[in-house]
Amino acid sequence: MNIFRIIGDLSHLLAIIILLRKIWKTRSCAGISGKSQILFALVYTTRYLDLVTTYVSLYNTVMKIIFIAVSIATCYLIYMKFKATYDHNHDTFRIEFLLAPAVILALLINHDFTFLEILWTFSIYLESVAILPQLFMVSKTGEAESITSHYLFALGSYRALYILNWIYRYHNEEIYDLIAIVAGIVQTALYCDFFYLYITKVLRGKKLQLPA
Amino acid sequence: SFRDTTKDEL
Repeated sequence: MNIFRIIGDLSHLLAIIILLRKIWKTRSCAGISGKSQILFALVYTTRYLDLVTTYVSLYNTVMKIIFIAVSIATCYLIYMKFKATYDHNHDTFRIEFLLAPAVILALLINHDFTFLEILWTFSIYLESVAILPQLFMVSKTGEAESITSHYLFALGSYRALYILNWIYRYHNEEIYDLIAIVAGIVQTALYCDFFYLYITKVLRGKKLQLPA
Repeated sequence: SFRDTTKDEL
């Protein structure tokens, strides 16, 4: 495993822990898009079904279980335990506009027309756009809490680091997966605007506020 | 399959 991959995974892990901790500590999910969290839970459960068919390594198994468990726990906190604090009036992105294309594209463009492979492909396509409801919510309210910004930065960095990992693997192992690469580039590109605001504002101690 | 080699990724 190369350095980009391990830092990418840790960044991903950090992101989901930041979010879970924020909700738990403040007893509130204000500013968090439940819809993005449902999409992420769907991404991890459909991608990691191979847990029951393929053993890769202890690291791989543990991380997969953590991602599935934490994403479901986050949805539980938003939609059940702290439901009263969920800002559903601002979480109005229509997720069927993301789900339907991801399903259709997975059926059309995949490596192998088998059940697990299509679910894996679906999860890759869906992950690339799953943050849109959250970014839409931030743009609608015009601001984000610092902790939400840190969450978004860690989550966005993870796929950017994976791109470096893929470049590294292409050079050193001559391995590449075009579906993951294209989706990963789309995913990272969606964060670019946010990355700019994060670096120019949040890192200088200001709140992330969009220009009116 | 084609992506057997990258299955270790998350």
